[in-house]
Amino acid sequence: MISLRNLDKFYQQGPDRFYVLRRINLDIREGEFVAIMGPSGAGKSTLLHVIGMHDTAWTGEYTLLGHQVHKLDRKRRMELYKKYFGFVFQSYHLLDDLTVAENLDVPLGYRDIRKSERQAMVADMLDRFRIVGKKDLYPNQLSGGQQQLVAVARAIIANPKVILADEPTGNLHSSQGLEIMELFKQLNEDGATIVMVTHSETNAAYAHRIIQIADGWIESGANAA
Amino acid sequence: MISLRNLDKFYQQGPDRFYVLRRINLDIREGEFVAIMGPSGAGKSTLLHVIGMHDTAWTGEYTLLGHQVHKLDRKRRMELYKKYFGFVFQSYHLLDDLTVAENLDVPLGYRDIRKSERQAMVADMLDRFRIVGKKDLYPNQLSGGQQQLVAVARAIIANPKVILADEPTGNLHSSQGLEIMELFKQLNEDGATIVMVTHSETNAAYAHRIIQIADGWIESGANAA
Ligand SMILES: Nc1ncnc2c1ncn2[C@@H]1O[C@H](COP(=O)(O)OP(=O)(O)OP(=O)(O)O)[C@@H](O)[C@H]1O
Ligand SMILES: Nc1ncnc2c1ncn2[C@@H]1O[C@H](COP(=O)(O)OP(=O)(O)OP(=O)(O)O)[C@@H](O)[C@H]1O
Ligand SMILES: [Mg+2]
Ligand SMILES: [Mg+2]
Repeated sequence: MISLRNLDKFYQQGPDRFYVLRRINLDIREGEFVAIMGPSGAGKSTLLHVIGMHDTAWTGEYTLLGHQVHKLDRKRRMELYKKYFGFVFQSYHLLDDLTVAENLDVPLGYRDIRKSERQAMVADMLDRFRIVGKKDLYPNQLSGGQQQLVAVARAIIANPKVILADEPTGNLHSSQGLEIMELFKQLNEDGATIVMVTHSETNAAYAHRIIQIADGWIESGANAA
Repeated sequence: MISLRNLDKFYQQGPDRFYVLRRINLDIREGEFVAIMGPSGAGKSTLLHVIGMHDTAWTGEYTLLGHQVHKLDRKRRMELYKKYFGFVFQSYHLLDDLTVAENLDVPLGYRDIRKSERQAMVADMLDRFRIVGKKDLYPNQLSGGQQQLVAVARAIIANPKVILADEPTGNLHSSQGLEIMELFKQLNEDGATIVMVTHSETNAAYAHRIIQIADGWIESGANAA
């Protein structure tokens, strides 16, 4: 469902080109649970942002569910993103002016769901993540781990077809990190395709396949087993 | 060197008081390496911010190197902070308008150090953390782990007497996380007092003592062994 061919990305620094992604060739099938690992600065977050269509400053080809992403305009890309993706950002990107409950409602607002249904879905998510007491607080009133939980909850609340998770457990205690992995495993068994960047071997063990990236190159795992 | 007695902190939420720290009694001796662990929302970051004097909205007593912190004005507290502390924040708090090298120089600027000496210390830090190539970039041009490394480097560059580290390795690969722990161990052997919040058992093993916090209470480890 996700196909990258000869994908390159660089930043211009004065006279030099700093390549962040080099000749990326990658296939991810529907229903796969893939982990992406590698050292700091390898290009993992960058790759996830390309797949999630937040980044269009690259050359090569990207086919998503039959769509040629490199040929689409911004409006169409945003439509596909809102329809199919949930994204857990490495730095969360919660909306500071919205409460926890309002932040969770945002992806539901993109879809054609009745208000009463949306309220029930938000309540269910708050319950599952044990943060009901925080629903009317703002992100800056939450602990680091609580912010991360809200970021994960927001990414999955609308049951998206594709979950992109960039280091979703870095600020959580290991037991809570495992709860998130068990939840991802369940969502994957129910049909979600998951692409997860992680530094944790424990987390990576939940994936069907591990892609190793270093210095912008895919070192192993590019093709489905 | 750090003594907290009957320290309470709460947030007013409508008619209710939400206690974040409850009757904290804690002693940390000079030269100790202490780990603080506990679930999300337990109050760990809050406790570190009280110790580092960024938070003064609490009741009780705090004695730091003989100074009665609860009796000092803001100016005096800031002086003590700049003189004695290095702080690795859970969300880094790098200055977005300064380059990596400029961010590293900030703590040196508080002290009476010659410019040439400061440049050498910044260069040494960039070298040690293998981020020389990033010195003229801004924080938003760095990967998550690179930002964390800069946050750690900034906290230790001026050789502070007390290092407060709030989950200093959450975005790093385990091998790099261990490098940071080995560095902390060395700094501690050279005389630094270290108070580190961590979710990692591996990191906590580097400490002399572990303090467990839950729901604002210290559950164990409050007194030096
Ligand atoms: N401004 C605020 N208003 C209300 N509650 C707050 C505020 N700031 C923090 N809190 C609450 O204080 C509690 C403790 O927060 P703290 O950041 O110290 O937790 P923590 O132990 O560091 O957790 P983590 O491991 O997730 O980083 C949390 O439940 C949080 O929601
Ligand atoms: N705007 C930019 N200008 C220059 N270089 C950049 C810019 N944005 C990112 N980079 C560089 O791209 C590289 C890859 O960054 P990326 O965030 O993808 O790394 P990562 O693999 O996610 O690392 P981490 O595990 O630390 O999160 C880094 O070396 C970073 O410095
Ligand atoms: Mg990253
Ligand atoms: Mg915290």
